Amino acid sequence: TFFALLLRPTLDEATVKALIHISQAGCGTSMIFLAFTIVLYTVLRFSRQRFKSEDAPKIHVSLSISLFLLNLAFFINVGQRLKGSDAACWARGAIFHYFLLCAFTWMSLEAFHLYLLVIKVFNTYFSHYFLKLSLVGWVLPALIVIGTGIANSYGPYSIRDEKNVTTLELCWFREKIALYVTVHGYCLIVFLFSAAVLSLVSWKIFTLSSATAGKEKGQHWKGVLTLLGLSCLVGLPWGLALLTSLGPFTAYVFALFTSLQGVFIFCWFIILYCPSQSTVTSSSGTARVDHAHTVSQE
Amino acid sequence: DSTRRDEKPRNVCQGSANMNSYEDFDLNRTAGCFSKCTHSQEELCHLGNLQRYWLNFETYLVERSQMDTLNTSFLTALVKSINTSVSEDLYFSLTPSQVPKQMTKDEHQHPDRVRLPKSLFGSLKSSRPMVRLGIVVLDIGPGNVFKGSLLSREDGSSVLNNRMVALTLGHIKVTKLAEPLEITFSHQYQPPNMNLSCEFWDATKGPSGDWSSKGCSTEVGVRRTVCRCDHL
Repeated sequence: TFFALLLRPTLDEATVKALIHISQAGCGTSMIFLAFTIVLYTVLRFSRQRFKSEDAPKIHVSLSISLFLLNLAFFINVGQRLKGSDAACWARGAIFHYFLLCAFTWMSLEAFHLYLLVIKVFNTYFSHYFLKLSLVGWVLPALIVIGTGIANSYGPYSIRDEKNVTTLELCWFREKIALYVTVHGYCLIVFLFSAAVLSLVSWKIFTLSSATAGKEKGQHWKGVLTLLGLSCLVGLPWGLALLTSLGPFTAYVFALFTSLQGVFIFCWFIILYCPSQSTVTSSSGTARVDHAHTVSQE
Repeated sequence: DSTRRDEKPRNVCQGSANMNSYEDFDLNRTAGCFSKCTHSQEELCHLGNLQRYWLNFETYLVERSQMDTLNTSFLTALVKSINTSVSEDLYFSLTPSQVPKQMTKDEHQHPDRVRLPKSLFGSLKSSRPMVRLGIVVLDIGPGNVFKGSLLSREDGSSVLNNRMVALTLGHIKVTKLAEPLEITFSHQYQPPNMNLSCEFWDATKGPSGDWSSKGCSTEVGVRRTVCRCDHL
């Protein structure tokens, strides 16, 4: 007789239900705040000249739009479950995948822009910069989705609990390999890139603040808060997905932080762009480099 | 010529050829199926035949093999004649990549080991003075062989270290033991949401066999888990 020890990762039904509620509440709240961000940007663009020329707020808003549409696609997908024809299920899976990839791509473009602002600093002028970013942000995901669609990888997807009972069904991937490559792999690359950029940025922020004369009390905490804000912007909370196998606690943290990303972006947007320029310049390291970037572009 | 053209290459993972041949060559070739038989190569493999090949290997070892030990990259085995009048429980080490070895009383705390209670042998005392014991540690690799319904669960279920331990006593059906046999598996710290379950391969379950926990209990520890089963 052959004996062995079998391992089975489990989430009990109560945890699954709680995670679904957290996701729905978080995504709903995020959508409201992302809508505020988009409206606020539109108003500011008509009222202030700098919003027409600066790229950073445009990238923030593009990320906000992609996250808003991702949340919307999530609600529709979870709400509809497997209703409708096979073609409709295929389309819902493809749309959800597209906006997920758009959101990931814009997070990596945020990280790229941050790299130009804080690390590279000089010779960062690119002609039609935002147009090129937009092509990467909206067209690259479309190409991946078209490729995945041609391979007929979209379809019904079930999430099961510890008793092998289906707890959630939605239109997503029916091919595991395509899911691992185009979602997990893509997310991992974005996460590693963002983490690398953020590490360099945090090194810059803390070495700069200690080198300059202004060793004010609280400067350190401002740096920490700036980094936390930037972490949300470049999508670092999504990296918690790698830790969800450690237990339900990390799954809760992951669901909370990723679904509230829109709220964090709104707060970031308000802190950066709503107070007067002088307040921002004296209180935020990132705003200072932002200003430097505008000058270098001119 | 036309017959030759139609002849298909012999595919060992279909398990139709050399099903009862356990020469080194056959063992190695069949073990290659542990990595070849994956989700994408499913049609090239006959899981039922392959699994049966390894189940029969236990019987071959204790009944026909002249060897006492076997040591390959995928399998280690020990065959030993045991006196049914043993006065103490028997312990054998199951250290990965080492041939199982009988342990002395002082070495009972070996991380991977099996304990066979003396009462197991005592029940056979009246019918035979000696009995052949076979212990096999098999690395089943990451493929589909010996995974059973774990494959359809799609939740990342797995066999710990892809390692199976086979215990055979003569060609005797050993069931309903009063005192269970004990297998200890050592492992890394497992996260709290990981369910650990001691199971045996039930060849009669499902179309080509499946894992079953019937008659087995699991005592989960931080770094080692003890499996107790009332049968072989």
